[in-house]
Amino acid sequence: TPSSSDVQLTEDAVRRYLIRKPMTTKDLLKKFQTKRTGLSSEQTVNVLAQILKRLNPERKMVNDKMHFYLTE
Amino acid sequence: SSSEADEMAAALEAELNDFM
Repeated sequence: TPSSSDVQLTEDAVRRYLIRKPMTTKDLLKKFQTKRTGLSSEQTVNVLAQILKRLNPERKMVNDKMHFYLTE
Repeated sequence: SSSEADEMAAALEAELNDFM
């Protein structure tokens, strides 16, 4: 279908991004845009919040913005 | 739009602040 997603918002996908480089919440949201995942905005926020709580990434300030990251 | 992205980022940060 035209609405089938080509990007999936999963813990594994988020982990891979955060291992690669520190990202802000906005950076992450850009990777999982609703038009790519087929999720609503609310679902995206809720699922991403649950994933980040589980991953419990390291945090650091870069240019006055909170960035999350993981080490392998 | 960027404003929707801003709103989503703010909502996500609010969720995480409750946790952190």
